[in-house]
Amino acid sequence: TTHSPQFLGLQSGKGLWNAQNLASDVIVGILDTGIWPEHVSFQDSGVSAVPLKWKGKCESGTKFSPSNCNKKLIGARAFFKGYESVAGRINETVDYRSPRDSQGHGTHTAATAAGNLVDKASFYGLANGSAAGMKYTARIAVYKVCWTSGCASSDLLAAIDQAVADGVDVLSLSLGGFAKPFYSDSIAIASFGAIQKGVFVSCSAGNGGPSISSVDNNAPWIMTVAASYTDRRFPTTVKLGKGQTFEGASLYTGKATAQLPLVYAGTAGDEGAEYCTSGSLKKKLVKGKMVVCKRGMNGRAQKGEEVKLAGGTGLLLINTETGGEELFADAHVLPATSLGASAGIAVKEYMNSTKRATASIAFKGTVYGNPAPLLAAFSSRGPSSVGPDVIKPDVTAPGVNILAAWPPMTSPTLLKSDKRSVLFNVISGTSMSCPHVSGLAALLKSVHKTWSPAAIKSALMTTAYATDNRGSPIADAASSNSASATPFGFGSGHVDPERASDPGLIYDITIEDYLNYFCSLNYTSSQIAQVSRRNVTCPDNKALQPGDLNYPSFAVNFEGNARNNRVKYKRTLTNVGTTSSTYAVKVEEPNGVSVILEPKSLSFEKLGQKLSYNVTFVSSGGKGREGSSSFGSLVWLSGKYSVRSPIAVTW
Amino acid sequence: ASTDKQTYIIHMDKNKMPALYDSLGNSRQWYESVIDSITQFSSQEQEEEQETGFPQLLYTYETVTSGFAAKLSTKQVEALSRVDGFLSAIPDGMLTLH
Repeated sequence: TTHSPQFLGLQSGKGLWNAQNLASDVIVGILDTGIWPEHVSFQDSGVSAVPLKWKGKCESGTKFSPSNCNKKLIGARAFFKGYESVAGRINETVDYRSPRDSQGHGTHTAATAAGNLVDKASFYGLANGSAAGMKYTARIAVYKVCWTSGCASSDLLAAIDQAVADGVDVLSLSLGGFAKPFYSDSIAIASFGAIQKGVFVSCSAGNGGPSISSVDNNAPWIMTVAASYTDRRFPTTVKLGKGQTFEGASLYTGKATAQLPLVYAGTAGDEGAEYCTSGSLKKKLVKGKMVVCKRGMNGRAQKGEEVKLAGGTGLLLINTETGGEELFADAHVLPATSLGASAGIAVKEYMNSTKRATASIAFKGTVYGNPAPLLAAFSSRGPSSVGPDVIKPDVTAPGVNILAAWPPMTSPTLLKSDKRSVLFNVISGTSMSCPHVSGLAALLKSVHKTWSPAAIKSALMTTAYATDNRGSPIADAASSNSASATPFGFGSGHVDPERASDPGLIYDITIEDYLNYFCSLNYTSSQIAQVSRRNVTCPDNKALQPGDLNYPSFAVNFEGNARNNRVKYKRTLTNVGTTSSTYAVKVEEPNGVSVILEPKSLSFEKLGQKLSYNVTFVSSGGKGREGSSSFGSLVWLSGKYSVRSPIAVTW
Repeated sequence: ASTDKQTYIIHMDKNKMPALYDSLGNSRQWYESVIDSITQFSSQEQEEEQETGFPQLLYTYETVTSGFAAKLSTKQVEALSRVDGFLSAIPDGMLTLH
């Protein structure tokens, strides 16, 4: 990717990107749509021999052979038995029955996590710069599990099983389904097996935002990643005939349009034409005009294709209320721009006010320095419907307008009519934020070889930040009045890898801790065995509560505890900072809640030492608050270290 | 009849694996024998099984979980649930890219 390494504070030759850390061998496994192996992002010039521990291989298949792998791309396998048992044999006119990528998604995510450093990458001059994966020296192993109609759980489980046996260190999954109890969730089960073998698992949170409880991949042993904007945008200026202007976004690279007559798609075609769906627009009403289409129903670039096919000369793509002020930049096939919901309302009001409405679009190219991070409206939100005692998502990372590698045989819009061939494409999704974190985990693994997956996760979470580059709380693109995002949107905050490499303290979690967690969820022995492969008899004399899991954040639910309005949790911190250090606690109490700490300071005398504390949350009264939430934080401070945990309280 | 069958992910308790298979070092043979066993019922049931086809073993899982994926009929899943070591049968589902 270009720019996101800099946005994350990674600097060539320094810190996590110094020569020593980059030389360390880490293998990142990508479960996705495969890879385009010939891409410059995956070449192996100057790369050392494949690590001896590696047991994986490159499998043959359609237009793919072991010779497509090298010292950078060290593994490539395809899993389709489950998919074909449901969808029938893979149609080889649209997909490769092999690890080769026909959709682009897997090539993009693999490059984001661990693609090579490539100079002069851009999308038709936009997002220009040196592209690099977050750990650009890591090895890549690809497991193709996603095909034209989706990704079968049975294939995914087989791929994770194989990847862990092959010897990957990090797994990156930019996919998911609906939240399920962990004992029936294939990703949760497979990930639990993976973390038991020391493999870090990062998953995308989903694109179901801003609806509440839309977050997926909720298991506490998974790093669940939300998506946010960096400070880079691709702005456009839309000017209405009456002079009013609005900012939009687009990856269209042509000249500004003239002032063109405006037409609302809803009045220029059949039923449903407002979404500019296939064949819905009438040529005689659209020809030569700037068409206003609503987001939803079909792909955004497809709307542009429909307008172009109907003879339109431009497109204003307006958000509905759900999309809020989200501004997607898309590689449209005609002059087009996205517009936020409030601009959309203004455009429609203007069109209703005159019979001669006009508009123009000017394309401003790549612009840096915008307020960021900004939580993407589409990014899925908590609270978790299956594990409300843990805040999900865990963190946010760059996931909007991300430039990374793309197969030259796949058009940037995925439209058949789009004949463009590019080496880099700009796309958005929690799919794009997840591999950023996977690559960062690989970097941390290089520096801290003995850290458990939970320790790496804790380091990334407790050092994440919740304010933007202007010192204001991170805002939410779903909000039309720039309201702040909450931990149910971004978890602990935006990742800060350099700080995560030296977090001071970590909240580690052992397998035993997770087993107690399952008991606290009242799982049966059989359900626990399904997830953990262990025979566990839960203690019946021990008051276990899910909130006692040694998690780096606090989700407090008063709903089930209304009798006392008081919840007490225990946490244990491990010193990984300086030998002798004393930490003092600083609490930002959630509105309506008192927070009591015992003790209020922790004095560590050696590295690896563990000290515990109790934290009690007291609600000042839940009456009238049912269904509401409030947020705060708990921070342990010592010198340069600040170990922060968000608190999310729900009544 | 074949439309009656669907792919299930079967979770098994490896601790219940008979020593014979344990000594062979992998569980595939156990799962194959389990699948064989669920097709050996009454002659009427066998006839039905032959109509719907024998279970098709797609994958065995060894490293991160214990079990297998197979295309099974509802009746075969019912029979499987009576096998010692059976934990659960989860219908295969389709996930999507994010």
